[in-house]
Amino acid sequence: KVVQPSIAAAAGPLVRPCPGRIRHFKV
Amino acid sequence: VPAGTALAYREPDCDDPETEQAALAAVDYINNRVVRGYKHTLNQIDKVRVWQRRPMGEVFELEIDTLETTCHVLDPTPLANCTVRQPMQHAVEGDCDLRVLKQDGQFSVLFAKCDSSPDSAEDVLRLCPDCPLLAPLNDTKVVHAVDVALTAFNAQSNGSYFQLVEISRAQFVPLPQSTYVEFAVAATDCAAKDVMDPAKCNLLAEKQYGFCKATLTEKVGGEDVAVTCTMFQTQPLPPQPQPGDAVADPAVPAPSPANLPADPLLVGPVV
Repeated sequence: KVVQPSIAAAAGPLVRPCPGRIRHFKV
Repeated sequence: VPAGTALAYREPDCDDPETEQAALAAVDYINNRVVRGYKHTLNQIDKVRVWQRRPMGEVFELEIDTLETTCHVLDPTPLANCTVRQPMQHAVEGDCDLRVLKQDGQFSVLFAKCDSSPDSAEDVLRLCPDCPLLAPLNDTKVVHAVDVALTAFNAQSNGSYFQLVEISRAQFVPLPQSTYVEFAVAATDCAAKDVMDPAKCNLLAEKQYGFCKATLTEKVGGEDVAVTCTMFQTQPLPPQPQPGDAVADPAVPAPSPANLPADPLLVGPVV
């Protein structure tokens, strides 16, 4: 996808890189 | 860093495989060096920042959450086979700040500092209103329960006299009124049947540790004790210093429960 530098590309689904997944349960 | 030069770091995904490798290397490092309590397992990576290191390598600066397992740190069971302590048993979590160097594809821990804390009483009782909470390890009833249990165990033992290494966990159970304890022991050079003065017994050079679970139940006119101990395989002698050897690295103390460090959760050199 090519866009003008001043125009943001359409945002995909927001992925939060951190914190990561909970492997067991949250205390 | 020269003025005006941006520091070179990147912030990968907390669940990035390389980040996870660095975190797991640090968890292994901690479990292999802590000499009290239970092994911990990785639960969540909270933050990661990766710094370029000169002249080579990268340093992973991590914040992670861990959970206590049911394996004592002296238990040789691999971490992967250890069960995570469930919330109804009053789970304990750890918060760790870590710095892990990756160089030539190998991870090595530069710094690790962890604090552990039990889940709140409210959380445990909300899940399970009748579940016993953790009791202070220095409570007189806890110490008494361990004394009675270890005496009973030694009385039944045909081999070595076992000495207390540490009390690891305790709970007061309301019905029947009892004290549940878990503690670590070590074999001595005294025979259990012949011991007259336990203070004169010494830990074996080739350490043999064990882990015991016991319940002391209060009864009218007395008490009942039930104790089960698991003995671990003997641990080989640490290498003896030879003439001409360099001084041992003080940053990596040999785990010796007979000489427990004051703060067992602070491990490794600070950089």
